[in-house]
Amino acid sequence: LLPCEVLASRPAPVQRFFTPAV
Amino acid sequence: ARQHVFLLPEYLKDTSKKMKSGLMFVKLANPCSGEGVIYLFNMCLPQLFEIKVFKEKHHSWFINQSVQSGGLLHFATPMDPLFLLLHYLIKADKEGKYQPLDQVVVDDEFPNCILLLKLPELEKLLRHVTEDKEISNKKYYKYSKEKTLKWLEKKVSQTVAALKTSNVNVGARVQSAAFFSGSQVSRDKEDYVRYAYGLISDYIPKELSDDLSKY
Amino acid sequence: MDLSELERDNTGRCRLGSPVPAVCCKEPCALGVDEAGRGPVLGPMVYAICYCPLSRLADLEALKVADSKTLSENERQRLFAEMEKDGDYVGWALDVLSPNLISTSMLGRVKYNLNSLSHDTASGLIQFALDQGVNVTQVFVDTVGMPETYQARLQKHFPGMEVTVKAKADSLYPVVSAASICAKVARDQAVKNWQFVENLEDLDSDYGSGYPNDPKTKAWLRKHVEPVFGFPQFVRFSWSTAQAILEKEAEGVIWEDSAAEEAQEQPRKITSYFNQGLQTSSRLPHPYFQECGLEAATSL
Repeated sequence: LLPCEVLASRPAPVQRFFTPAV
Repeated sequence: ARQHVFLLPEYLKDTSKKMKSGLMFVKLANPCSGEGVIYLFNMCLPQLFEIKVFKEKHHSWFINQSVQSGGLLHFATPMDPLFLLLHYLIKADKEGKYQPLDQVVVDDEFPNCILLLKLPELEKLLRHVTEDKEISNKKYYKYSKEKTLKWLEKKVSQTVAALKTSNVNVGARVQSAAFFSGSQVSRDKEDYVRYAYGLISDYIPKELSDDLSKY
Repeated sequence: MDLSELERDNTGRCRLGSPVPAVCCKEPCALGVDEAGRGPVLGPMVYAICYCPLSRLADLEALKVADSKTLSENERQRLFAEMEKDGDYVGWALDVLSPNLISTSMLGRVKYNLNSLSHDTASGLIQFALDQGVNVTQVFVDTVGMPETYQARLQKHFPGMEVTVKAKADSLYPVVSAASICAKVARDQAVKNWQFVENLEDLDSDYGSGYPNDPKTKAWLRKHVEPVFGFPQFVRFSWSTAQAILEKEAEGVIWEDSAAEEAQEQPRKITSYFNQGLQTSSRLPHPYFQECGLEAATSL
């Protein structure tokens, strides 16, 4: 759950760019 | 396609695999406001769920390899179908006569209300809120206010118990030691009943809520 | 030059330096400060210091460390190797500022602009040399922003030294030229061996000089823009070149605080201060639901 609103719903290379960290 | 994030009881997970359209989202009349809101039917059991949505501005989801704007989080909570049936029974009561259920639970605006008739043990449930008659093997029902108030009182005390076990803070917002009159315990009890009554009132028509308050 | 720490994690900053020549702790030394990669939209910015005893400045000059801008990449590398060989009287240190650090500083809620970042990095490196026991008596710095204010700031920060901040210092003072060579060698190496944390598919590393007006760099940026994530962290998001491409190619995003700012900016209608008469009878949900942010779902 992101603390911002991305104004689109679409495919996105999440795995490549987003590294979840605690 | 839009994607939704739902919190559902675990056992629903394979429902849609077991039976095509095992889970159905339908719009029905909100028993308090009458406006259309989404409910979920688990057709396997069958069982009714209320859908609540957590909505806070400026959120989105990453769902696998996609982004979904809005960031809404939906909750499906089992719900006692009597609250929805009451809405129709009260409406039918104006005609002042006993009627078969399939003539009571009709709604041009929300035709899916007939799914309520598929729910198990309806007759047992209806006894809490109606008087009934059986004529040549057919059941006829009439809304009973006093039975309903008695049933709702039970709901309120069950809710009080649930509020206590889940440590929901029910204290009146502005409270200071100076105003504590009488024993703390009685104030607590009253706070819990008032809070539980308020919650139940979100699920019944306004006038029934007023009657319940007096009751 | 061992940039392995940067290759392990290139999202922050890393500092490295030569051993401190013993003579530099005894004799009065001159120290030069310069940076490399201030202008590019890609890759790190590197701050470097180089120091040597006043008595050996002529030897340093003899290395022909003239203005590094006139030197080719290979010549800079050869000269850096020469300086390492003369490590008995020349010392250096670097602070590599990653593009991610630059972007997040400049775009943070509390703005930390490039000049302040540069000034603080330069002061940090001078302090680093002092902490290692180098006997610095003179400091020469290539200017960033207004020379007078920068000089005054540094002089205040290091009262015991003679500070000279001048434009084109890298062609006037050998210690600054040497620092400039260290910075450029480090930046060239960092850019060449950049480890993309994003395992990009069709990554080509032909991004040109990295300067905003380089057509190759602009083409590379346009090719690697991702509508939701923007760019790889190799790119400085705070550069107007990058922002212009994001404006055009990327999806919009609203953050709570920016939305709040916008809401404040919009003047409220005077009528909104009058009470709206009888509110519609729709009851508010129970406080429990309001406090949990839960409401009935009226549509999916």
